This record gives sequence, C-alpha cells and structure tokens, in this order.
Amino acid sequence: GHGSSRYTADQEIQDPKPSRRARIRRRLRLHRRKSDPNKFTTFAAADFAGIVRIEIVKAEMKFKDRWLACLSLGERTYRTEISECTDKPVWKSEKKVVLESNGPHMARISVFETNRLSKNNLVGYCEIDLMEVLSQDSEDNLEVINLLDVSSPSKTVGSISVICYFEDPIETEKYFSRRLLAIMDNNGDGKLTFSEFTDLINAFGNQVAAAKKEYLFKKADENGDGFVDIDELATLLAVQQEHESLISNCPVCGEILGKFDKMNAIIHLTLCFDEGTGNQVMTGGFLTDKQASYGWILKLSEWTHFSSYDVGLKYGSSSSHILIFDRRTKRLVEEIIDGKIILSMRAIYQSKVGLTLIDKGSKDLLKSISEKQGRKMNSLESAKDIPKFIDFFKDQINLDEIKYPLERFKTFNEFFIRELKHGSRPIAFKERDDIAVCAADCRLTAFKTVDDSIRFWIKGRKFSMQGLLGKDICSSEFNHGSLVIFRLAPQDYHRFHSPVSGVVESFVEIPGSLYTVNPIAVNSKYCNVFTENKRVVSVISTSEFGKVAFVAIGATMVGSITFTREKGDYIHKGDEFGYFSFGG
Amino acid sequence: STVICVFEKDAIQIDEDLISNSERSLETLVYVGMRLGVVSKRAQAVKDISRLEQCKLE
Repeated sequence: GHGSSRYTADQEIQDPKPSRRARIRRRLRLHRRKSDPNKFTTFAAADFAGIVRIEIVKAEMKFKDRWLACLSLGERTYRTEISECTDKPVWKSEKKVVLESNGPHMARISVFETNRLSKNNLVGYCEIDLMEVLSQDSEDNLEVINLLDVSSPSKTVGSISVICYFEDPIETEKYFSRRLLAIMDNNGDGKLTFSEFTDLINAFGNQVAAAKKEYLFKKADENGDGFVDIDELATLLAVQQEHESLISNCPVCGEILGKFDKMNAIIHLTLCFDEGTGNQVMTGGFLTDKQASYGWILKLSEWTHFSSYDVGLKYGSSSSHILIFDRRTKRLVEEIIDGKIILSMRAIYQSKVGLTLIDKGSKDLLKSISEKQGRKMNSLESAKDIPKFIDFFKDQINLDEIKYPLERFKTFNEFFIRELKHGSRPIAFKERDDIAVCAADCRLTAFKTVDDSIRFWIKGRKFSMQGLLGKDICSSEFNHGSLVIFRLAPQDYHRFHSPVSGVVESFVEIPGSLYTVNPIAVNSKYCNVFTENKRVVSVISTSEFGKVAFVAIGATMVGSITFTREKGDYIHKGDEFGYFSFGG
Repeated sequence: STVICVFEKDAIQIDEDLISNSERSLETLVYVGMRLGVVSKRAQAVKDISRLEQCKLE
C-alpha cells in the first residue's frame, strides 16, 4: 500500500473506522451503484469519488532519446520532467487528480521524444481506465502498459510503468490538516495558538462570532494545553464539519465550498493548495498533451503557478488553438491546423475588410481552387500524398479500422472517402428508432433551438432556418426546431450516415460559395457560411421524430457532395447516406 | 464540410452533455453511431394520443 509514512500504525489501531482498502472499495461500490449503465450520464453531477495519486515511474523505449511523458485526464494535462538521453527513461513523477463519479476516468499517457530546437514528437501513447485499474486487487498498484504506435495502434513502441491508487480519505484529511497547520503556524512550533486558530477560521471565509471561535478552540483543544495540534485540528474539522460547515470558501481560489460535502471540500482544498504552491512533482495547467509538449509553454509554466480552478478557458474561435472535447475519453484535445492557416482564416473571415475582398471575386477563386483541387486529387499522381497525410495526422487516423489496405487507393480522393471495416462504428441502441445517433465522425455542436445556436455559435448576421433549408423545405416546425451541426475535419472519415430511421423524401440542391466551415468562419459576424455555401438538403420522414432535414454542406476544397441513397429509399439509422470529397 | 440536421420543434431531446458543451461554445468530438438524443416526451405523448384516437371500441 501507499499510506503516508506519517500516518502511523497507532492511529490505525485507535481509529474505529474500517481499513483503508475497505473504505476505498466501499467508495468504488457506491460509485458503481450510482452509475446506471442504461442511463446516459451527464456532466452535471459533481459527485467526487476521491483523490487518485498517479505516478509515472519509468518507460522502456526502443531507441535512445530525451523523453517526456504527459498525463491527460478530462480538461487537464500534466507533464513530467525531460529525461536523460536513454532508452529507459525514469521520471518518478506523481500527480494527484480528482476522480469523479460521473467525470472523466479514462487517462491518457503520451510519450514524446524531445528536441532542443524543433517541436517535440509524439512517439507512443496508452489509455488507462482508472476506475478499472483502481478496482483491481493489487498490492503494489503497479501497472506496466504497452505504448501504442500513434499511427497504428496495433503496434507497440515500448512500455510504461505507472502506479495509481486511491488516496485514503482519512489520509487526505490528515494531510490537509498538516498543510493548514504549516501555513497558519507562524511561530513554527507545530501547534496553533488561539490567535493563529482565529486567522485560520477567518481564512475559510467563516463569519462566526468571536465567542464561537473561542468555543471551537476550546472544543478542538482536547488535552487542554492551550494549543491545537495536527490531530486535534483534524478531529475538529472531521467532527465539526459534520454538524455545520467551518469551511465556507477555499482560501486559495475563493471557490464557495458549501455546494460540496465535507470530503469533497477537503479534496478541493488539498488539490488547490498543492497546485497553488507548486507542490506537485508533475507540472500541470496544460489543456492538451500537445500544448504540454510545446517548448515555449513549458517555459511559461515554469514562470507562473496558477490554480487549475480559475483558469479561464477560451473556446471556439477566440482561442489561439481550436480545442475540442472528446466525448469518448472526456478529454480536451487540440485540433491540428497550421498556424499560418489560422492567421489567414482570421484575417479573411473575421474582418469586414477580409470578407469584402472575398466578395470581390474571391468567391469564384475559392470555387475554382476547389475544382482544381478535385481534379488533382482524382489523379493517379495524388496517391503519393496519402502517406504524408497519414503522417501529419498520425495520432488521429486509425489505419487498423480502414476497410481496404492502403495500396488499394489509386488516388487521394479514394483514400479520402475510405470506408471502414464492419463494426468499427457501433450504432447505439440499434433496435430503437426513438433514439437518434451521430451522423458523422466530427466535431459536434447541438442546440435546442435556433435562437440558442445563434446565441452560442453561429454568428453570421444573416443566418436563418429558411436561409439554410430554402423556402420549399422550411416549415414553421423546422423554424423553431433543434439544430445539430456535425463539422468534419480533413483527417476524419468522410462518409456521413443517417441519424434516424425513415424514408428519404427529397433532395434539393442549393448552389453557393465554398467558404471554410471552420469555427473561425462560423463564429464570424461577417460570414454566413451555412446559408451561402453550396449544399444539398434532404428530408427524411420518420415515425418517431417526424421530419428531419439533413443538410450536407460543402466547404473550401471539399465541395463535392455525393449521396449513396435515393429518393424513396428506406434508410435505417446508422446506415451510410453519402460522402464528401475533394472538388468544387 | 459539414452536415446539419434540423429536427422539428420539440421532436428530440438532445443529450445534455452535447448541449452543455455547445453552450460553452465548445465542440464535442463524436463518432458515427454514438447516441445523439431521444425522442422528446412531448413528441411521444402526441404520438400516443394519436394512436389512441385511432383505436375503436368493438
């Protein structure tokens, strides 16, 4: 086990509570009971499961280099120091993270080879289901996990040793009390005087009267020596907190803790204190593993220490990088786009001048570029671009799930519209037509109403439902309907599927421009991508959802839209409906 | 390229995690076949009433 060395056996004997292992198992069981596997979990429930300590110990790689590892969980990424030049890097870096019942529990560890001048290269990765690992009966808690090749997950590039275990809740409380004592103990004697105790209660944002503070101090000072030591403080926090909240606010980040239960408040405070004081071995504060591998961000992180609880995230087009929440792993990931392209897209799409330039002839230019690109990508010569493309997106294209071997693709476009092996994309609740599914591998935004979509996402001033669907298809029911946007990125599987089961009623082609569909353009008030781009509007008539409008919108370069089903066909949810390819 | 699906008013109850991310202006990475939402209770009720109306006492 990994109990703190300061937590003595005597304390264990005196404590009538069950053993550490039993307590942790109980927490896990409780967690399991709360999670209904048939019910889709939401992120609303902030119900902590506990603190998990994760230590990245060492790795065995297949060549010598200077290595660093990144640990990602949910919206946080942490990194180790850079190792010596070796094929057996040793880091022994530890991080405490909160594992929530309904929160992310799939941790990803990425291993990078580092370069002094150029950017670091991702070599291998692994994913760990923390809930699964923590529920295993293991004495040393050590896991040796294969590191997978980023471009072909069936191959391994080395292995990594990781220790992870739940921190004992009592240990967390004791540890927290020690930290508090150390901060408030001005004269350094390991005990709190009444004056220091008063400062501590004030720091918690607790407005209790002076008489109450005196009462609490006397209550805490069990042996009556006029001081409060670690154990007495821990007992006070444990016992008093049961009756009334002593801790109203976190002294580090100011978070109001009343919404948490006692243990969760202490978990919050422990982590906040650790991050606020830079007490942890692993450097934190990155949003994605890609950021953590950047040299300049590493330097920035050495200059600043900030609590992860008050970092203002910038999403969408306002961020310097486009961040996306991965629903499967519940982690933030960063979209790979060349910095120059982002800058030029901003210049064009987010300024009136840029859009005016587009109006004056560039619309035709975008169309002709896309047509030219279509011809190029249909040529035999284009096949040589396939390996380069795969290399660029090596951690985002899983070659193992492509239906045919790469040699079979004679042009880039053939590869671009690649099919996947049967079963690669399981259809949720396949037999139930009252449950709709996602129509593409994509970055999705969904809104209950059109008004919400305008408020949160589509900033083009001329956007309207009628503008999107066209007069013939738009009805009052669609006008006040819900909207789901599936945005495909270049590396994605480019075939789209039906989200519902029903009869394909119609196809209406609407000619138009080929602006980019990147959030930078969609979030621009000057650009009306969805109502001005070339698109095909189809209507599927269903028994459960009524009519569903399915709009396939072309974009710069990828402007060719092909449907593989015809009017009058019955399509089952999850069935292929068509694809996008290079062209105008 | 992009696909937009428009559902009729009150026809679908989209999964809450997708809605809450979108309300933070954050896109969610999803794959074909993942659950999107369920037919809304209101739409279900309207359908049930319509079925009842079609029933005949014999």
